[in-house]
Parts: sequence; C-alpha cells; structure tokens
Amino acid sequence: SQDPLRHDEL
Amino acid sequence: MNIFRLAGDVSHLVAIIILFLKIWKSKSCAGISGKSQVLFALVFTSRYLDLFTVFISAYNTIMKLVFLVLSYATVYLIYMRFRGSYDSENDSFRVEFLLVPVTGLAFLENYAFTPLEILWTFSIFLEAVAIMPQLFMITKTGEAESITTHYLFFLGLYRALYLANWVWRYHTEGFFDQIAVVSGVVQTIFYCDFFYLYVTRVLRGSGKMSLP
Repeated sequence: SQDPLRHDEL
Repeated sequence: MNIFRLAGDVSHLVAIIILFLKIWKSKSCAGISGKSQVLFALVFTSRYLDLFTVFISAYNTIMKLVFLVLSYATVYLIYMRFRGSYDSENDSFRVEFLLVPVTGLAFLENYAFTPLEILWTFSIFLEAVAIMPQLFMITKTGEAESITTHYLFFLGLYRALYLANWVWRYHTEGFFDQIAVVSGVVQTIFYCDFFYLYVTRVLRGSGKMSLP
C-alpha cells in the first residue's frame, strides 16, 4: 500500500 | 489523530527527553547502551526521509525533527562529550546480528521495491529490535538505575499505545498497516519482561532495578 496515512505516524 | 496516538507520541518524547536529561545533568552515560542509541538515530534517519517528499502537518514535521535532533544529540553526548563514562566493556552486543537480518527482511518484505520504501521498512523492523543492546547490557551488569528504567518504561509504553492506536484506526478508518503492526507487536513483546520487573522491583521496591 502507498497509503500516505503511514507517513502521518511517527 | 486519536488519544492513543497522541499519548503514544507524548510517551515516546518523554522517554527520549528523560534519557537526554539524565546524561546531560549527571554528565555520565553509565549504564546506557550507546549502540542502542546509534540504532535509534538510524531508525529516525531512515524513516523520516519522507520529510523531503511529503508534508503531513506542522505537528508531524516538528515532532520528526525533534526526534532526529534529540537522537543525534544523545549519541553525541555518549560518544563525544561524556565518552569517559561510556561503558563500552558491557555494551558488547553484536549489532551486525540485528542489522544484517533486518536489512535482508526489508528487501524481501516491503510495500514497494523503491529506496524510500525499503528504508522505511528497514526503520520499522530495526526499531522493533533496537533496544536489544540496552536490555543485553542490563542483563550483563545485572542492574539498572531507576531513571534508566523510567526511560525504558516510556519507550515500551509508546509502542504499546501505538498498538491501541492501530486497533482504533482499523475500526474507525479501515486503516491497517501490516508491516508496522506485526513489528509493533514484536517490539512490545520485547518489553513485557521488562515491564514486569519494572512494576515489581522499581515501583514497589527502591531505586535501582537489580536482577536476581
């Protein structure tokens, strides 16, 4: 998945 | 952003600040594994390359920068400024035993075979095991100062709270990140034994945590 939500997490 | 995520981030930040201030104020890094701290700096560096590619929020950017700066500052204190107090004798965990398999796994299991995605996966896998040199050191010397155990408690609590965050996100947003969740579970399991000792010996006992 290229989910941008992943980059929201630290 | 939910309460578990926020509490997890705060817990992570508290852990890192506790460690930095402990070393700074006591002018000593006795009992601290420099190797674990180098691994954490490597974790943040490889994960936060997305600072260059995607903007999420001011909160996101600032927190990432704070984690990066504090992790490198901690490494600087251990290996440069207070290197006289660094216990290299007992910080003898072989990090290649972690780096080689973690690198291999990141190439095998990732969301896309691109440099950034492989580095992101590498950072997630490495974070799961980065504390092992520190836990190894405590096992070897048989004791840890209470402030070091508080650091470990908040560091362990952070990933446990992220697990709750992922359960929450799965139910509210349908968001599920397999790599992060599996690694997060593994990471939290590593702390379980420590959590038990922390509650039974540090909180109920006095000062130092000594192993039987």
